[in-house]
Amino acid sequence: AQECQNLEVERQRRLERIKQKQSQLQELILQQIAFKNLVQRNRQTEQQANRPPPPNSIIHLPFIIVNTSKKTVIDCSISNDKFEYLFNFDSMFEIHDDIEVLKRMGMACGLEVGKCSPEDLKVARSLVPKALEPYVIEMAKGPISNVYITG
Amino acid sequence: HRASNRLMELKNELEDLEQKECMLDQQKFWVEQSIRNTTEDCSDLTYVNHEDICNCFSGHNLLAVRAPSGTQLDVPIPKAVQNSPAKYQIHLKSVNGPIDVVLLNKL
Amino acid sequence: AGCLTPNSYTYRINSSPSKELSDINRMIRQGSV
Repeated sequence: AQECQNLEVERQRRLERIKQKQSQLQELILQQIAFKNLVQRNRQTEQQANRPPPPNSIIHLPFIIVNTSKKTVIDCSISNDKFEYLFNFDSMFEIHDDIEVLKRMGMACGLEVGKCSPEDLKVARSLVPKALEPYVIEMAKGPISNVYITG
Repeated sequence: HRASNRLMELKNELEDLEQKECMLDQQKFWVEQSIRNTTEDCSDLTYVNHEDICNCFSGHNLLAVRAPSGTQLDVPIPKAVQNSPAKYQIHLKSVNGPIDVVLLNKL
Repeated sequence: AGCLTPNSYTYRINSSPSKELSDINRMIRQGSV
C-alpha cells in the first residue's frame, strides 16, 4: 500500500510534467506554422512584385512591440552608442513579442484560439511533419485538454 | 489483493507515461530544430511590413524594437503618488550591440 | 522617479518566455501599487 501511494505521487508528478511539455510543444508548433506561413507569404508577395519590399517598410524578426494609446506622451532618452534607451510614458502601454504579432496577423491559422477553418487546417497540417499532425488537429478544436495524445 | 492489482496498474501506467514523455521531448527537439532551420535558412524572408504591425494594433502608437538577444528590458512597478500624474517606464540595456527603435503609426 | 517603485519586472529579449511579457502587461494594467 505504501509503494502504491509512492507510485500514485510519481504518476501525478509525471502527468503534470507531461501536461506542461505538451503545452510547450503546442506553443512551438504554433511558432513553426506561423514562421513557415510568414515565409511563404513574403515569398509569394516578392514573386508577384518581382522585387523585395523597400527596406524601410519592413521589420525583420525577432522584434518586440510596445503599443500605447495615441494620446500617450512618450519621452525617450537614448545613450550615444544606442546601447541604452529609457522611455517614460504618461499612460499605460503593452509589450508584445513578434510571435504575438504573427498570431494577430493570422499566420498561425487561428490555431492559437482554437478557431481554424477547414482550409486553414489544411494549410497548417501541410506545414508540420506528419508525426505532429494529430496535435494540429486537436489544437484546431481548442486548447489541448487531454494530458497526452495517443497515436 | 486490491493493492497488488493497483500496484501493477500503476507500474504499467508509469512505464507508458515515461514513453510518452520521451516522445514529447523528442518532438519538442524536432520542432525547435525546424524553427531554427526556418528562421536561419529563410532569414531574408522572415519580416513583417509596418502595415502588418499597424493593422494588429490599430489606433495605437507603436514602438518596434529590434535588439540583440539577451538585451535586458526592465519595467519598474508604478507607484501611485497623490496629486501626481501616473508614470510608466521602460528601460532597455544591451551589452552585445545597438538597439534599433522605430516609431510606427504616428500620423 | 517618485512615481516608480525600486522594484521592476525584467524581460530578456529573445531569451525570456512570452509569459513574462504577459506578466508585465498585467502588472501595468492593474495600475499603480
